[in-house]
Amino acid sequence: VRHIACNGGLYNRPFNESFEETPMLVAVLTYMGYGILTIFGYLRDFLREWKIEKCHIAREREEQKDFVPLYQDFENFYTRNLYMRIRDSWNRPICSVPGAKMDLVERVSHDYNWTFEYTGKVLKDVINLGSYNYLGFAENTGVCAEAAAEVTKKYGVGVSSTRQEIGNLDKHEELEKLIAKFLGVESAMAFGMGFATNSMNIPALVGKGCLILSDELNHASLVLGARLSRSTIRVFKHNNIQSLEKLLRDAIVHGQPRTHRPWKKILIVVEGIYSMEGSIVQLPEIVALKKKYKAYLYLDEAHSIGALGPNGRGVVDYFGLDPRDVDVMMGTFTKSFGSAGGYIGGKKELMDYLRTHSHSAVYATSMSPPVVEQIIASMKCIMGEDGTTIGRERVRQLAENTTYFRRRLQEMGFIIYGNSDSPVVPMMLYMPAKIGAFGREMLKRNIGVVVVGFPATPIIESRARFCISAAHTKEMLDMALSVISEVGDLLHVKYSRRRILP
Amino acid sequence: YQYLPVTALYMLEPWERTVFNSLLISVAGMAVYTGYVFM
Amino acid sequence: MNSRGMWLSYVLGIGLLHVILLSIPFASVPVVWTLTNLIHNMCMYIFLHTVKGTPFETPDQGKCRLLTHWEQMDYGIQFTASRKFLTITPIVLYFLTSFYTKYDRVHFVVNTVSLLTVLIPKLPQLHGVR
Repeated sequence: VRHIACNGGLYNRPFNESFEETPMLVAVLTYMGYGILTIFGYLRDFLREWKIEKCHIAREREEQKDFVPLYQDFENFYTRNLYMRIRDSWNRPICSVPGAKMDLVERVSHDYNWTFEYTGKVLKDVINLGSYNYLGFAENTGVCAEAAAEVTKKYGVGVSSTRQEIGNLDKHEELEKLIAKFLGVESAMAFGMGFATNSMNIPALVGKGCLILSDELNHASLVLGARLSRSTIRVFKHNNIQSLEKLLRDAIVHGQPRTHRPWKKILIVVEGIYSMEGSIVQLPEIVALKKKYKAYLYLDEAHSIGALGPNGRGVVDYFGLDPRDVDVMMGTFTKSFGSAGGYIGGKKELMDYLRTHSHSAVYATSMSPPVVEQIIASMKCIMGEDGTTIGRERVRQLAENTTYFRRRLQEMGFIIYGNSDSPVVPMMLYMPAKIGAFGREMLKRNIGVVVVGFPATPIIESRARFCISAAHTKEMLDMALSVISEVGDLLHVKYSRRRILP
Repeated sequence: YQYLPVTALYMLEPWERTVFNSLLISVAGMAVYTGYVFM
Repeated sequence: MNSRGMWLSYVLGIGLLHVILLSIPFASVPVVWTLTNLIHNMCMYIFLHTVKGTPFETPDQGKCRLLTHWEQMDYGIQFTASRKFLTITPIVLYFLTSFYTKYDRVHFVVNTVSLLTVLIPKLPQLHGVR
């Protein structure tokens, strides 16, 4: 448990984060489960090898056997023998907007999930606890949708050119001015894809002779961007300030390996909310560190922008810090604005440099105008510039829903990870079979959840991950909580040893 | 029902569960027999 | 290999293997101990020193595809806690087996050869050697 009180120090609010340890018996049983599944996986591979069992997965034909193998056989072992068995809980087709409630296309499998068939029926009004829809802007009615429809008629949907050529529309410039105002920075730049915003811009910011200090649980796009930049990468423990400071001191004292020249730049890369852990970055301390050691700070607010802070301005707003303390503010429009794409904000000279040097600005086609309009409309709503208080109410509603949902789950006895203010709520399941069972049992009771297992999480930390939305009403949350409690009793996943009194 | 998720048999196909359970029962039977003979 | 409960599960797994072998009515105690030692070392050799790559896709662009599990452990750093633990367990098992087989010559030779097959690949000098 990490508890930091706000006693006039760096923090202006209490910081409560907990990662309860896996019970030892559960850990041993989890390894046993994976052991049994591995043994049967090898048995199945043996039967496929000797053609005793039909092999459904892609393989080379006999005539191709002499060529370089197309498929890494062992690398698919896990997919073939473990994931396949429970993959009906993943990639479920939906036929509505991913709002607070959604409609799922019903599908069945007659060969243990190797192939699926649609039954033609639709599962109506499934409560959606899996989608990233923090402020509830994923809706096909209302101001945003009408604004996007208007722009579609006026501009069309495709731009088919890059920002540096004729793909630079007035809508894009309007959006970028609005983002800069929303973030409180000098200038901002928008990109058509959240992942690419990281992986294409980090190589434009740092290169050889630079050092990247990256959190160990950073998103794959940050990892890819760091690797593409050919900088030296050092990883510090998740959200661990001591580990980060130690790396910073070593970097400054020893400089570059072998030559011991000082690093050209040191870039600290962190995320605002870690979507798999539900934890919030300890930004005040990291800002204090970067000032002390003269490093740069790259903050990825993919999940926290719009979802955190009294004004929805993200983790900087949540801690009441100055946006100018963060050198590169990055975020996406996917999770809170019901749209797509990403942005980078910071000083004007930095943005002008990125406009000329970023891969995305040079090669990627610009954002589609209706998508841009959706962002503009939802961002104005959050800022209150549309003359209503809808945005502010949604921000408040989300904070309320989050606190309520987390507290109730802990009272029930589940092990919940992360920060008490994070709208991403990981609930621990541990055993591989319970991942599939939880997803299925919840859908039977008309609740859609996302479950995550190894290798996306450590082998003994499989979990269900609830994403709370401002669009969830209290009735929906209570319904969901009662179903989660019922399924939790059925599967015996109320592992917490810390009983919180109601 | 608890036995299935805890041992991960929940994810196996019926014939695999039969194989596993018969193995388990035969090992348990042998253990009991050997224990008896040993005592 | 150093996540919580892994070492305990590993020791329990060896104990379970031994109990299963012990429950074979016609097997004598020395044979059971030697079988435990041989099966354990064979599994260790296969899973740690033969199988290469990972059973799932990793985002490191195939960097570890040609490395055994032992070489991938702890990012290749030598003398970590897990490495020491996995080096010591076959030795302890060997001592137990030698004791319970009453240092019979045949068992001793078989068990010693089996022990060497899992100790030699663990030497830091052989890291990455094919």
